Amino acid sequence: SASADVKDEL
Amino acid sequence: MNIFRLAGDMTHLMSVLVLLLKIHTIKSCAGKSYPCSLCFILLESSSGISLKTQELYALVFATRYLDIFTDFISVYNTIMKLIFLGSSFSIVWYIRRHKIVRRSYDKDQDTFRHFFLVLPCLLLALIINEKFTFKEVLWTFSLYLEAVAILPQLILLQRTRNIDNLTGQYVFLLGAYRALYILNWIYRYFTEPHYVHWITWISGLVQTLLYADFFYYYFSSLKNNVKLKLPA
Repeated sequence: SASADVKDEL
Repeated sequence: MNIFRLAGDMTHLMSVLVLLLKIHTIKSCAGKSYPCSLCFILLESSSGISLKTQELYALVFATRYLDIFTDFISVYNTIMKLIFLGSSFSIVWYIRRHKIVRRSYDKDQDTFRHFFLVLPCLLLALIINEKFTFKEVLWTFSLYLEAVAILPQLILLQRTRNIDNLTGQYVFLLGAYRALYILNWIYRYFTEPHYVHWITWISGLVQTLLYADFFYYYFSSLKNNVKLKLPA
């Protein structure tokens, strides 16, 4: 996904 | 994981615990014939907790954590997601269904309509998103909705004459969580390559700004050692 790295945030 | 992010998650967790503690105290007060002064305050006045805000948060987590069973990030991540999902739905359940907790909820003061926040957020998520897929649009929707979900609670605080300590702490901890997340993004921007997320940043910034007014009165009440009271 385009926002993969921010998805590790809650 | 950096220190700002961890501190942000921990204040978020603490805010949930404060709310659960408050519900627990209201519950345990009920059977007593001579309640303690805290019980008396909690049972005789409204809890000051906005059901509208809690329902919006439940919707936020339900739409954001759709990936919980499909993408594994870390044990920490999965556990925290389960905690936020479980706690938000159980808080809603308590306020709506629990005999005693429901009584402390002041329905007439908590009049904000979900619809006015949910619909614009959904439309915005359909227009402005990073990728037009079901999961991605709902994820973006959850960011927009989280940004404004505190509004019913802030309005209720302004209407309620007496803000008890726990409710004040709850809103303060939520605001602190947002502020720490901004520091986390700044840190990540300078330490990780290609870390640019305008949608997350702008909605997060809007969310934090909504707390500015509350923070001002919260800190001046601490400084002057008086009870927290928001202006009408």
